[in-house]
Amino acid sequence: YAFFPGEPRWPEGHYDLTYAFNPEENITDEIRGVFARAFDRWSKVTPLTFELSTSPNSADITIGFFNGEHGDGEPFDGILGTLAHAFSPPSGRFHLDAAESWVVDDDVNKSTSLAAIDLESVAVHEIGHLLGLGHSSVEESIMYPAITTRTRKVELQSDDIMGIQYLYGANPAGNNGSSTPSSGRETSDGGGALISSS
Amino acid sequence: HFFTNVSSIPPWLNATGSNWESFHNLSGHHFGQRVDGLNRLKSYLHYFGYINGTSNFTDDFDDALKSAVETYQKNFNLNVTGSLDNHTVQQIIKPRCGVADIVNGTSAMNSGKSNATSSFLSIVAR
Repeated sequence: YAFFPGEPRWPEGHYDLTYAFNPEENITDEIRGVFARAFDRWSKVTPLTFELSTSPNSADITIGFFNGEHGDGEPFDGILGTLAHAFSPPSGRFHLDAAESWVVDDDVNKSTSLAAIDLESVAVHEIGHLLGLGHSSVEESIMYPAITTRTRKVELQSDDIMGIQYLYGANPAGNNGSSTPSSGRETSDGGGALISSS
Repeated sequence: HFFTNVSSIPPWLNATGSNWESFHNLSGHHFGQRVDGLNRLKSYLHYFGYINGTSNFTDDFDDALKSAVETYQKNFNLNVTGSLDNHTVQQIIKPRCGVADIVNGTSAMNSGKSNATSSFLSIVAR
């Protein structure tokens, strides 16, 4: 696991975070459900909580689907390629490429489409960035940078859990049976790590 | 495009390839060659933090590209050959997150780990 330079994180005392969709149009209950489940996976292993807000202007995290250039200097590239990006804390910006074939509520493995991308898998990964995790070389981890089409990968692995619990500690109600976090970083670069796209 | 049923994804979406599909043509190439399209691969590697500099990349398979490919191969657990073997190209064209792997030469992925750590893990493995 890895962190952004300086190991930015949401400040202690501000662990109850809100998120909102921007813009709201075309965001169905099924899509909201996908993101709620994705946030819940991180909440189960940390003291963080996530609540849906209807006000993008005041929410800690804003989620948006965009095509091409969308104002942050990191334009999306159409079908496949770059799927999404998110910014380190406390930015809260979470952008997804609207051009992708996002599978919302079905078994993506059953798809015959070579372009089908599981929305929840990407959401879980990007939330890791929003909370302060960089990319990991552990292929099984959520924070591995690449994902193949028609693949569902949503379960946090020990590498992810150790990283996020280094930043925030464990969920005081228990870590949902996850592996025990290490007492410190396993990486040996001695510094902080990876970097966001901006 | 949102799909609640995977069978509803229209075939025309399959027909539209990724921008990165053209990297298939670079498979098998190595240091010292000049190949059309290498400038685009350099831009890709620059975007994700593997090559410093700004723009005007050439089609030369130069030292900078070889080093970037080696670092990429370390980070993605590939054989470190420095050349564009098939496994490396297959990895490069996979869909991925747009957040960079490396900035300012710093990475906590495999390439940022010390040799001491690698040696230790190797000993444990044996």
